[in-house]
Amino acid sequence: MDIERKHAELIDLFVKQAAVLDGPALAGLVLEVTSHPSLFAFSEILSVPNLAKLEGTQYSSSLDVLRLFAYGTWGDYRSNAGSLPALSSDQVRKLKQLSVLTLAETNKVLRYNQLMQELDVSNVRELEDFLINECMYAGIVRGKLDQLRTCFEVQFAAGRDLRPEQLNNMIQTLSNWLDTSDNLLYLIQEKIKWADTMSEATKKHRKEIEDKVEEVKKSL
Amino acid sequence: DNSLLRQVSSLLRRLPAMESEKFQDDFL
Amino acid sequence: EEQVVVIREKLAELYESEQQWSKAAQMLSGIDLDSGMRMVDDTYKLSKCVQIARLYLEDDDAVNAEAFINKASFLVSSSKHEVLNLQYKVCYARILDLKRKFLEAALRYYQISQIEKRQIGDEEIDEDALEQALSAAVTCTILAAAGPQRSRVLATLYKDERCSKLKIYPILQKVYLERILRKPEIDAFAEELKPHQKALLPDNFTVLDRAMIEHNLLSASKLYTNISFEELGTLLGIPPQKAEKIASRMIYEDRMRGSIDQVEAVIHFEDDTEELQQWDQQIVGLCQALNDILDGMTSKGI
Repeated sequence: MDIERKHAELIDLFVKQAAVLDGPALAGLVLEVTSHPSLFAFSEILSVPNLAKLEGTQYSSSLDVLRLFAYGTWGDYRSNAGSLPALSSDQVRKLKQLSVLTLAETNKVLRYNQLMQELDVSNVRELEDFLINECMYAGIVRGKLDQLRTCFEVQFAAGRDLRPEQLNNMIQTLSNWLDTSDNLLYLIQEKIKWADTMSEATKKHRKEIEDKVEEVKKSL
Repeated sequence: DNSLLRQVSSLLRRLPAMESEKFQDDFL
Repeated sequence: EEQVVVIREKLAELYESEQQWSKAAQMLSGIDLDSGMRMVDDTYKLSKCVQIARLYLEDDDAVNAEAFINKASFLVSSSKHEVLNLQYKVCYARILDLKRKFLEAALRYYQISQIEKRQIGDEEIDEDALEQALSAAVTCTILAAAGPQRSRVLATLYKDERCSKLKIYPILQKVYLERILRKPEIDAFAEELKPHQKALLPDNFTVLDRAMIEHNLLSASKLYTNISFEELGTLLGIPPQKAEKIASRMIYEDRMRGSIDQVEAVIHFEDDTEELQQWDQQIVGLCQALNDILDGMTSKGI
């Protein structure tokens, strides 16, 4: 929520700018947006009609870059570097940050070798410095680094822009969570009823014993 | 709403709430 | 005796005008404040003790200054003289600072920075002086031993609006947020320090070095579940054996939670809370995130 709050003003600003720009100015805006240290969400800007108009023009690569930052990773860029413009160091850093968020979508525990491969990093110190300074201190990720198990346990990761095809998975996860929660509540309810029943039975049994004891005392 | 979708995506990534070895031991 | 006192005071004035502070202090310390032969009121005694302490402090002589401040402390509680009381407090804070009792000094500096009056007796209290006291409080807190006590003082300072206007604020923020401090930031901070705050210690680290290493170690404990001595040394910029030694001392003194496996050469950090409690906290966080989404949906009419 904190991330989204920080995003809201920036996104608003850039969306308004994008709505009145075209051609080279828009390409410049895309560069600014994809280099901005506090912005990790791009779908709102991507949906501004002026951006779509860049398709097929000499500035269509800017649109491709924006799409890459919205949905892609550093690995995707490396595979398509030939057809995409060169990225500045700020853009490279941001794309790598976004790649960590993508990896965290599927796994809570991220192995160091997987991260080093994805982020093009050759040693553990460099990887950990990146995760600490560019991810944890940037507030987009929270977690613990485990050198013995050479992994990064993610406790929180900011959400990336979603493609429509990702929605089904999310809905399924939510349904599963809902079902598990309902089941658990039902089980707890049953346990409460069972506990009440046992308690009543125990009280009744105790009363019967006490009554018998009284009877025997009287008869003696 | 993209912002809400991103928040939901982030929320779902918090599940399960804990997954460490030590937690599994303590939980059991 | 009266005449000797006058001569001593005059000589002390002369020494002061020549900035020979310790000599001036020694001249005044020869005055017999417990004389049975003349009437010496408590205010006079207090003023002399404080004056002598202040003179010794000009030469950074904490030992002698402390001797006189201790004498003054018996008199200050019953003193109504606001200027002297303030001077006493400032001296005391500076002595603690010089003696490297940084946390205590910080608290006293902070108290002084919170003075509301702008005129005490004949003395005007200007904003710069209060800002200096606040800055000194922040500096001393950062130099204090990392641990729970320091964290409490850091929180107080960080939440004080006035600190956000200090030059030293960026480093206060990083220290409060328990973030690792890098060399350029430490070097910039070092420029603001006094010589005794950068003095060399028996273990060949300076006061500043030790404070920064301990802070960074504590910051690392928030980021790592465990770390090898080798990597820890690299992170802290010191040899691995020294990193182990400092870590073990901090754990022993209960300023950091963890354990050391010398066989594997690894330090395991422990959280302040147990796993199951952390689970509870994660669930709380999850529910709050869910609430935020629901609030967001409501505000957007969904």
